[in-house]
This record gives sequence, structure tokens and C-alpha cells, in this order.
Amino acid sequence: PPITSSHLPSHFMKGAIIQLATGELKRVEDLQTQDFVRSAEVSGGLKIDSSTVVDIQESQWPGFVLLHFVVGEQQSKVSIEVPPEHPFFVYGQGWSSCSPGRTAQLFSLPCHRLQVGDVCISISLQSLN
Amino acid sequence: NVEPRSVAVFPWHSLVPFLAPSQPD
Repeated sequence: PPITSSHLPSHFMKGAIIQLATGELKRVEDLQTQDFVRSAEVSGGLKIDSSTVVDIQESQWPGFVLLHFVVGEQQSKVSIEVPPEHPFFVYGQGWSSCSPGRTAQLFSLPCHRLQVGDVCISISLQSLN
Repeated sequence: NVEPRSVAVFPWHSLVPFLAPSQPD
């Protein structure tokens, strides 16, 4: 089932305090690509993947969008359903969503429009070998 | 009286999606 809109967490709200893996505290709107990269480096067990948006469709669930990504070096195909206001962090660009207007309305978080070809930051478990 | 307000602190990894293939190759 998709992530429900009513449960979109408040950590996307402008001003929310985020703790990096280094212990540093930053506001969500001030985060930069390097913050995620460094956090992944110092945290055990997690790694950052580059996830490229390859398609954006309407979901069968009303009010949701279906996002298709290719993830990591393996180019694995992963699809997720989210509300259009759900922000993703795009490399070198920052927060982006399918509906920047709704994101601004709900979270006051400035966003770019998420587009096919954007490379988002995602995490996965680090391989044990 | 001013009651102390707690400030929520969220971990960085809660902001990014966990994307992993359900069936590894």
C-alpha cells in the first residue's frame, strides 16, 4: 500500500530539526547533498544509492503518484507510490516533489519539480561482503 | 508559568526513501 498523505511525517515541515549521523543538527530546508553523503559514510550498515526517476505515472490509488526508479549500480527497478507532495532530495538540486505547490502549502518547504531523469538520494542496506 | 517545550529531532535517514529491490539478482 502507498504511504498515506495523512501520515506524511512532520520532519518535512520547514524548520524541522534533523540530526545528521555526525551528530550535527540542521534544519530540513538547509540540508545539502554532502550532508546525506557524509552521514551515510559515518553510519554503519546504510549506504546511499543514486536513484534515477525513469517514469512518473498516476497511481491506481486516487491522489497518489507512481514513481519508477532505477537504483544503484545494479540499476534495479523499484517503484513506489507516494502523495504528490512527498519531497525527494535530488543530487545537486535539493528538495523536489511532483507537486511543489502542495509541498509548499502543506510543509512550507521550498521544492523544485521532480522530473524524469532526476537523480534522487535513497538508502539501502550496505552489503556485508 | 512557561512550560518547557520539547523539540523533536529527526534522524537524517528518515528523510530519504529506502529503495531496495525486493528480489536481489
